[in-house]
Amino acid sequence: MRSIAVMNQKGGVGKTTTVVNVGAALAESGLRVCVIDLDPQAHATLHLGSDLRPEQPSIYHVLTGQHRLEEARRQVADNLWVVGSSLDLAAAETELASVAGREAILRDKLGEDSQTFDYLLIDCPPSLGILTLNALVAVGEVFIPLQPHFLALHGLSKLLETIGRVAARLNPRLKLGGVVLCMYDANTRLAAEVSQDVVEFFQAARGQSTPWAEATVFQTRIRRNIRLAEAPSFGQSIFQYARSSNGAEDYRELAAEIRTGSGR
Amino acid sequence: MRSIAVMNQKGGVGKTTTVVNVGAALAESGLRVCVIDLDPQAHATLHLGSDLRPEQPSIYHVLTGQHRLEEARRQVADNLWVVGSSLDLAAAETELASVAGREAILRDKLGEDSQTFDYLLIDCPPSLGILTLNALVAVGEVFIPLQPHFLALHGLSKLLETIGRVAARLNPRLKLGGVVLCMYDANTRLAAEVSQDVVEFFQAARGQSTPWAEATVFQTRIRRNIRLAEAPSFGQSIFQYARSSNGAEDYRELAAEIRTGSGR
Ligand SMILES: Nc1ncnc2c1ncn2[C@@H]1O[C@H](COP(=O)(O)OP(=O)(O)OP(=O)(O)O)[C@@H](O)[C@H]1O
Ligand SMILES: Nc1ncnc2c1ncn2[C@@H]1O[C@H](COP(=O)(O)OP(=O)(O)OP(=O)(O)O)[C@@H](O)[C@H]1O
Ligand SMILES: [Mg+2]
Ligand SMILES: [Mg+2]
Repeated sequence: MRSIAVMNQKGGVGKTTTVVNVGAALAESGLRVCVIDLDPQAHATLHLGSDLRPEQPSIYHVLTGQHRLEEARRQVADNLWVVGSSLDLAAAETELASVAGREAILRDKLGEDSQTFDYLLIDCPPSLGILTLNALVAVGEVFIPLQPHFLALHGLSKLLETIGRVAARLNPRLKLGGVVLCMYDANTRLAAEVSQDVVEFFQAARGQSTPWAEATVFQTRIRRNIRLAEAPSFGQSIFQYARSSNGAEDYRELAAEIRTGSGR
Repeated sequence: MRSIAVMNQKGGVGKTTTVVNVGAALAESGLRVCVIDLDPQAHATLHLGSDLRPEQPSIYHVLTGQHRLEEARRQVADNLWVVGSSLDLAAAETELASVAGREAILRDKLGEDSQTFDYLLIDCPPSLGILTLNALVAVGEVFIPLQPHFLALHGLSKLLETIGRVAARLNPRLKLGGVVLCMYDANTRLAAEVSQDVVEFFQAARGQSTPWAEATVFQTRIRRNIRLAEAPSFGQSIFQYARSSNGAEDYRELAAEIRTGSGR
């Protein structure tokens, strides 16, 4: 199983939109995909049309040992399952703060999971707290969505530092799989310049012994496209909502790139 | 002094851009403005060209009692001061977790502040944790920047709930001053529809006894404008960087609306 945490502490850069639409694209191509929504805002859960009724167990109940992963997971489409989030999860940061081994709870629960998938995609909140750490400890790869704006570069080094620390102390197999340029304002100089800076940054990192030494910036850029922002209001992926839009085209292409590992 | 927390747990909706450019506009009109950067990402600090050298005290040192506000504050332009943030602040959430009265620390420090200002603007991180709570307890008003996308409505009720709880238990004078529609994609149906939903929501709330009963949606919408995203890379407000852009026009207009309290 390829397990991927989609993270960036910067807000509103396309983490959720990427998890939902890459997950949907992979599922459409016949792969079994499980999405875990690790954000108390539960936007991936809503976006996939799976908003939890109060009695439905969420990832919160799994992390606090009240339910197993299987009991919190629901199928939302062919080949596509989601373990939803709920508001309760906001309490997790405080409740888990003093639990020994608190960064490895999700990894342990996944270890006990009886179902198998081809892809596991974890949607992280905009922070580097205990929820994101649980994702980083549980997976083999990280994808970082980035909006090609100036401040994106500034946050990147802190992000990589966090990945490096987790790889060194808690999860030696963790690697940065790639950077996804999202919300790309085509035809603006800013997007082109920042994207170029990001590409050069990772080219310079090659051959070192860091967890991002083999990281790539995916060739596919996700262009800004209002359809991507409209789809969540119908609880649909971009492929259900606007199949021939730029947004669908770009995420379909990105999913193919992820599958083949091309762009490396 | 008019003290305003600019908050929204949703990421990337324009909190920082609004704090920096409204602050700069108010300062240009002759008012004394103090910005407090309460986000560990320190984007407001960077944007105002005030990135902290390691020896410079930040808001972290103020909250942990190591320095006074005056020692952490720097002037960045005529009439414009900033109390900067730094990476240390990320530790604050954990360090302050068990301190009694931890939500009132900023209010107490402001109470000890010897300098006076016309406006205090606090930039909050994308969360409802201890840092945002400190802002809500310390101020008289809240502004909520909103990107007119579907998920914006979903997060709004949780936000208002938080404001209501703080007003009830910790800060009786707290009011929602207004909602700022940011990153407005002009000519899209989605922006128009969500904006209309937000306006109707607050119209329906009038006459009740909630802290948002008199809240307004500011008439000024901040349109999407690439100049606003470019300005931070030069450490400049939009007025220094691109004075005649749509972004400058919109933020100038918003600052005027804030000053006159028009739109109510
Ligand atoms: N390429 C795009 N074009 C237009 N709108 C987009 C695009 N990608 C995402 N959006 C919209 O922008 C907003 C922010 O995106 P999203 O929620 O995926 O970011 P996020 O990183 O998950 O945010 P958060 O940090 O709050 O979790 C959403 O309303 C989404 O629908
Ligand atoms: N109206 C706009 N048009 C174009 N770009 C904008 C606009 N407003 C903000 N931006 C850019 O969008 C990105 C997100 O904005 P900003 O950082 O102000 O949001 P935020 O709510 O403070 O994010 P966070 O939740 O991470 O603190 C920034 O790169 C900013 O420069
Ligand atoms: Mg998200
Ligand atoms: Mg910000």
